[in-house]
Amino acid sequence: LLGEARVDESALEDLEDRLIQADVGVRTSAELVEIVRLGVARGEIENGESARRAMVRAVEGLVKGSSSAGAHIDAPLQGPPHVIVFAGVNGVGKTTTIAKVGARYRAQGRRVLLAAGDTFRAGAVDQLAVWAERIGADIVKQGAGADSASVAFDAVQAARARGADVLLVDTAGRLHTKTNLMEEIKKVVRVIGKALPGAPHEVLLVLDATTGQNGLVQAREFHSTIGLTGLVLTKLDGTAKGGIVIQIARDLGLPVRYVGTGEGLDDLEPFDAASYAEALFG
Amino acid sequence: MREIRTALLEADVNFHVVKEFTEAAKARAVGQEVLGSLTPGQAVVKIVHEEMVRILGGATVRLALAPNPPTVVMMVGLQGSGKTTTAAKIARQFVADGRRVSLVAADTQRPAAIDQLAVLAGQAGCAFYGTTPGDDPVRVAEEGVRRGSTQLADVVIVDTAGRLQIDEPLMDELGRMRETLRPKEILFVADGMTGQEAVNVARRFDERIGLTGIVLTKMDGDARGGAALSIRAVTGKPIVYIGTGEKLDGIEPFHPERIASRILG
Ligand SMILES: Nc1nc2c(ncn2[C@@H]2O[C@H](COP(=O)(O)OP(=O)(O)OP(=O)(O)O)[C@@H](O)[C@H]2O)c(=O)[nH]1
Ligand SMILES: Nc1nc2c(ncn2[C@@H]2O[C@H](COP(=O)(O)OP(=O)(O)OP(=O)(O)O)[C@@H](O)[C@H]2O)c(=O)[nH]1
Ligand SMILES: [Mg+2]
Ligand SMILES: [Mg+2]
Repeated sequence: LLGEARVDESALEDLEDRLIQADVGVRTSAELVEIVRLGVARGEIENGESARRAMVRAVEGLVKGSSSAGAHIDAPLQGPPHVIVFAGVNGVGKTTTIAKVGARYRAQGRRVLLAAGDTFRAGAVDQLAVWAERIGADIVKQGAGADSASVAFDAVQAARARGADVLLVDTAGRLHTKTNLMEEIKKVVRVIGKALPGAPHEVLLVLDATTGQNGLVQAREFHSTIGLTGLVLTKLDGTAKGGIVIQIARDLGLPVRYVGTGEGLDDLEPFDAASYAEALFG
Repeated sequence: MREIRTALLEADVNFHVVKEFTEAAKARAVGQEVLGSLTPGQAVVKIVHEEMVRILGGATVRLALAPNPPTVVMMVGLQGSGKTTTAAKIARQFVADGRRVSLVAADTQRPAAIDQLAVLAGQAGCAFYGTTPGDDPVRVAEEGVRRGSTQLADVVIVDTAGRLQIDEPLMDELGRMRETLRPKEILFVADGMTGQEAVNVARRFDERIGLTGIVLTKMDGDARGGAALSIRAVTGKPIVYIGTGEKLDGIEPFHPERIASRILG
């Protein structure tokens, strides 16, 4: 779509192809392009630049979501402690994201507690313990093979006892197809609610930006099992665009809270719908 | 063909690979007798399936040992794809075959990565070499192979840190490691649920350091696995293993027929 060029059918096809290559999905890409096609037919869209702007607005509208004013790093805390559970499939960046979010709250002068809820994977507790040390947070952990819900329960108690402002709960990576593991995380969330009514205040699905159409299935399954309040989109410093979040916003109304842009503590930003949409068509 | 194109895109096969693939399949369908008992629609699906199996690699490939020990295997790929776990899974398989194996922790950057591999080496029943975080990964890898050699290891598997294909300094580091180790195998470990970007990532890794094989992980989920076709089509390298679980027994040889059926849904 070049600035002044007329928007013809081949330009619209190029646009649709670009969206598909950003993992937006066949169905949603077609719907977004249809918006432009209608705009052209109605004479509201005259050239490539106005088509591009219409697309950016359409995407922005979708991912902004109904609750963009909701919880994020500068929003008022609930609790105390304000409890956030991080969930998702294997290797997406849950543990690293917890470190980044914890660092942000620490920078605000908050007392942060981390719960080592991944009681299964080799080195998982050690990994979180390194991060806890680096950000100046306490960590609650148990021995090898411990029960994940038991760690979560202990962590809420410890957070209350120590006057923590924020409790970040790590969980093991799990594929949504594993019934027993989905039952386990359901129990973790339930137990947290028993230990502190109203908690967890946020339940974030961590999604890897390189994930394809399976990301929508992940979001659906985790949402129906534990009730998500938002998403974290990681590894956006890579070449993948994470277009699956547009479908997720559209189908499930879940907003992206943060984006991960690297492996360091500073590499986290609150999600900005406008810049995300611009980057898609940049 | 329209429906097949949509099905492949929804299965995460790369856009450009879908184009080439459907054109090739169409050409074969047009150039071929419509097979006796099948309807034209069924014939197309059959040809598409056969074409996909052909591209995916036809038959099952096995990792072979080098003529002079130790066989050095390097694991590479994006962050979180499953390299460390896969390294240990492969180690366990060779141990079961009666081989002496050593796992080398050349990821000196990720918190507790060395500990993670040490624990997994214990589970796999093989030797382990690791130093301390912050050490030079190429030095660690080199020393790990040297020790494996003196300890008469048959196989030395080197785990590396995840990295972006666009991270030039880290890709250079991988290039230096390759030049230093002269590995028999460089395995690209890719997440089975990777979407469209699988092609760009794999191509860049292959161009920059030369891959010898592919491992597709987390295929115990319900991702369709179109990345398999994308990566195979763009690199031409064989898919050697499929990761099918979090435990060390969660690894299988690659069966093109099964993956083709899965991608086609
Ligand atoms: N480039 C980049 N790498 C990231 C980002 N977030 C996490 N990572 C890396 O991704 C890898 C996996 O991160 P983890 O935090 O261990 O992921 P996880 O979801 O906790 O993994 P499991 O607990 O094994 O399921 C690590 O190498 C991280 O450094 C990001 O935003 N950008
Ligand atoms: N379900 C399932 N999980 C897997 C498989 N392979 C690896 N994992 C999990 O995926 C997560 C990431 O695995 P790692 O081996 O730490 O990945 P990595 O590529 O070494 O990550 P970095 O070193 O951070 O780049 C862990 O939770 C593993 O247990 C698989 O085949 N199936
Ligand atoms: Mg983790
Ligand atoms: Mg690793």
